[in-house]
Amino acid sequence: MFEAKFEDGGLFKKIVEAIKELVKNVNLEANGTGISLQAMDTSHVALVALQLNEKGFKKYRCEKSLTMGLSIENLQKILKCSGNDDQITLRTQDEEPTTLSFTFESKNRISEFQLNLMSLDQEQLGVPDTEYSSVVRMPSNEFTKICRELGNINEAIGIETSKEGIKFYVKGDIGEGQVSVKINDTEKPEERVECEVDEPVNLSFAVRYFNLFNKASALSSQVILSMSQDQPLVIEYIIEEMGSLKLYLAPKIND
Amino acid sequence: KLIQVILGYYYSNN
Repeated sequence: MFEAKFEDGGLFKKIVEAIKELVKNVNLEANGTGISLQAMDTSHVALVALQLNEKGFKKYRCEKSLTMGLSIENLQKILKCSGNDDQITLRTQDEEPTTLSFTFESKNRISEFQLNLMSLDQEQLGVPDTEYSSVVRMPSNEFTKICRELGNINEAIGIETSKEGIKFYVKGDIGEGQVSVKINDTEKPEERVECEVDEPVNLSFAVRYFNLFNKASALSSQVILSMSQDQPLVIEYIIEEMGSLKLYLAPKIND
Repeated sequence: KLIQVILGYYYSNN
């Protein structure tokens, strides 16, 4: 028996919105500590990892660990039948569920849906706990804007960290550009830029993954970029009181 | 020229 109730159903809709362009079919894992999801994009360049802690739910019960294979596209079709202010409850009765039930509750209506599940034998990547040598925390809409603007100039974006801060740069056929974001310790947390740079990094990435993933900026006003030289970068959106949504992205390297 | 690496190069399968 599994039941998880989102106080803010809109949050769950934003999470699915943020990952729907990156991953197609995912295994949703539920156990006593909460719900998690880990899936790679088709090219195996990016990995989406979601972690939602049971304490963040209005109601949460999971007697036995469950794996529920679902199509993100079909999940979206069901979620489109809910309002952004609805409370959303996920529920299954059986131990080997073939469907996942959804209840959408608002003040003037209650809806029930069932999503058919699928069995997905997906390879799970072991992502080691890594101490990153550069960790940058910045406003998520700022990061989204920089990726979108520089992405118009070149499909690869360079990220260079130093004690002074973080620099994004592009060198394309039409020309080149760079954006240096200055550290600031403004008292408004959503506008703060912090850099912990033990070792500077200089890495390149396909910016289209950033642009796909940055829909998650609706989840949090801040984004955390964790980097080490010659390692995949981690973009993390903290989901207030619930957990986090992460994107691991492999770099592009000079051949 | 930049080439794209895949995650399997860094992370092993469980």
